[in-house]
Amino acid sequence: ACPVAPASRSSQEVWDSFSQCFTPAVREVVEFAKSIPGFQSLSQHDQVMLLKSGTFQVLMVRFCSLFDAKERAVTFLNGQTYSLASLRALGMGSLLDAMFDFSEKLGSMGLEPDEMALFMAVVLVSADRSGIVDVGAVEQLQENLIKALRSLITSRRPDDSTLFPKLLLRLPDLRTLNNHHSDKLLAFRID
Amino acid sequence: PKTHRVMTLADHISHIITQDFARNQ
Repeated sequence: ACPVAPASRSSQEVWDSFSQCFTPAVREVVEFAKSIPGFQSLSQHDQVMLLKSGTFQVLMVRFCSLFDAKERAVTFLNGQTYSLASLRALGMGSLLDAMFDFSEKLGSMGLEPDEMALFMAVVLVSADRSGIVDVGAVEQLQENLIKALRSLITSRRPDDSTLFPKLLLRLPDLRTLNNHHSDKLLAFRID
Repeated sequence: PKTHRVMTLADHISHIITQDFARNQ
């Protein structure tokens, strides 16, 4: 639920509340990661490093459901809908455009919630490895999760052999999104 | 005037993760 203010407030105030709504979303990704079978058997250092490099990408997948590519609008969990044009005032136009494209592609695959959750687990453990100490353990966890994702998807769609590879092709898209946009600025009011 | 602490999305995410793991130590 994002308490983004109605249009009447200044874009700085909208920006403050938009920045605030990232904090709970990040904490939810940390809790999600801890629920991934095998994640907590990684060293704490490697858990933290994976989360630092993968959380933005997991958030991008989670936020997809808020984006309506046809209407070019975003509906936050509190029910408030914003057109792409009005959100441009926040200065995140390029990120929003990229998000609409990405959510259109991912949305068109029609994944079930459990498939989406398993895909997010794969996204997290496929994140950048720089800083990881036990790369072998992370690669093993990634392999296990990819195998689980493949069998879940192919068991439900035995005659569709294209969906799984198409889904894996979203991983480089997410990495590009991350490289281009995770340096966007947030602003927090200091009272 | 109110002052603002500005940080990147990536730094904000890192900060919350570090905080979360420190709290659960």
